Amino acid sequence: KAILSENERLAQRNRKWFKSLGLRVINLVGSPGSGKTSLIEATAQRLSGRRLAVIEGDPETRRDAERLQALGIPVAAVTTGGVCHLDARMVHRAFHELEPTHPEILFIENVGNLLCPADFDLGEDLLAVVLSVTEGEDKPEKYPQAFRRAKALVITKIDLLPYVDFDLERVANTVLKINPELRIFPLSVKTGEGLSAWLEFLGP
Amino acid sequence: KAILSENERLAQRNRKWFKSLGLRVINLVGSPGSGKTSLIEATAQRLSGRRLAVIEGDPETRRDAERLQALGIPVAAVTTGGVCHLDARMVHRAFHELEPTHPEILFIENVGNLLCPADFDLGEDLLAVVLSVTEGEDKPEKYPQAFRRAKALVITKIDLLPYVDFDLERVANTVLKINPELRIFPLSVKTGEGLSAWLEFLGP
Ligand SMILES: Nc1nc2c(ncn2[C@@H]2O[C@H](COP(=O)(O)OP(=O)(O)OP(=O)(O)O)[C@@H](O)[C@H]2O)c(=O)[nH]1
Ligand SMILES: Nc1nc2c(ncn2[C@@H]2O[C@H](COP(=O)(O)OP(=O)(O)OP(=O)(O)O)[C@@H](O)[C@H]2O)c(=O)[nH]1
Ligand SMILES: [Mg+2]
Ligand SMILES: [Mg+2]
Ligand SMILES: [Zn+2]
Ligand SMILES: [Zn+2]
Repeated sequence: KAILSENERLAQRNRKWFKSLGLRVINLVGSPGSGKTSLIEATAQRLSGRRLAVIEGDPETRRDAERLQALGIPVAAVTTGGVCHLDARMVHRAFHELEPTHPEILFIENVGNLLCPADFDLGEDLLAVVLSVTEGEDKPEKYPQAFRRAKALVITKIDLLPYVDFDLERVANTVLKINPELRIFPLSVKTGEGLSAWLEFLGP
Repeated sequence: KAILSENERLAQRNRKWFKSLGLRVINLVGSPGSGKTSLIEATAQRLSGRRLAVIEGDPETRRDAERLQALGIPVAAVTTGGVCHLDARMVHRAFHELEPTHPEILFIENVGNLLCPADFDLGEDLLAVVLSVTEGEDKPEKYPQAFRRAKALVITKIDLLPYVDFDLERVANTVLKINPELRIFPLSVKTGEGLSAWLEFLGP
């Protein structure tokens, strides 16, 4: 418990720092392979003109950081050494590398894990859960913590809906019982469907 | 570190107990929605005649346990209360419920998480990683710990191969570099393809 309260303190410090820079900060949480990096790629390509930066959390490699750097996005890679979540201290240290690029939007791609990342406040404005249609309909009920704390749910890979057991309406009803404030964005980075609503939500 | 050595002690105790009963014990680890419960369902339906039992680990619900109980499989549900992995103590306690059913094969479905469950020995004979083709090709390199410790890799949902970016041969080559001993079982519970090789591997 002491770990979380120390983290809370550092998260609030991050939040003050981000607010002072007028930065919009989005923490992306989801299972391995849910489509977090692909969503950042698609978002960066359509947000041209606005300065984006990414803090990228991975257990052992810098593979996602390299994928995003290849698109010219400023990225600070945090290799957590097997730790299964990012914490506020890691994010604080990583943002020092990005501050000189004066971003307007900061994405934090958390470690692929639907459990403990949702417990660690990083100082973000918005926690967005990323859920792919291929994971099954029952994930919100089985891993509710992330869905309770999130403000947005991005349902990815909707181009695969014809091939999987996943009913968008049924899942939307389920999550709204868990968190009535949740904004839901079904989309596909392959077809582009649903991306404009997500980009609008990210705001001016 | 003290937590892991206490866990090692309990895991060895479990292993002795399981060996004394002539029980084959398989620990299934994989991301949320990778297909662990579906694999147990398909295996149970085809192993008829052999007594199967399941220890089912879930963070907050008993949903998977109920799915398997509905098929008549003896299941001990372990609700971990948000803890992101099963440990040897939980498995020891759960197996007391199942011992009276005299199983020959015990499946342990771990909490959906590709990180810490691989660090906790439960006393199993075999750690099998479950990876779905929809998660992407890069998971073995990005989350190597589970692939290093596993003896088997079950690649699920191969019926979806025509619709995703996943090259079976390329992924097989990658994982064999991480762990040359790994046995690989591509399969689909929807079409039944590949299941017989997996059932043979589970043994007499
Ligand atoms: N069909 C389809 N595939 C997608 C979509 N978005 C991502 N993918 C695929 O899903 C797989 C995983 O995507 P990533 O973006 O690497 O997922 P991630 O959440 O960043 O994964 P980790 O960082 O390892 O946790 C890749 O094979 C992508 O091509 C989509 O909208 N449609
Ligand atoms: N197309 C296809 N879908 C599958 C296959 N196996 C499982 N699924 C689907 O994948 C989703 C998740 O399956 P589960 O068996 O619940 O996955 P799990 O690993 O047990 O999930 P958790 O216990 O929540 O971690 C469900 O929608 C299943 O129908 C398969 O071989 N082919
Ligand atoms: Mg990623
Ligand atoms: Mg399951
Ligand atoms: Zn963690
Ligand atoms: Zn854990």
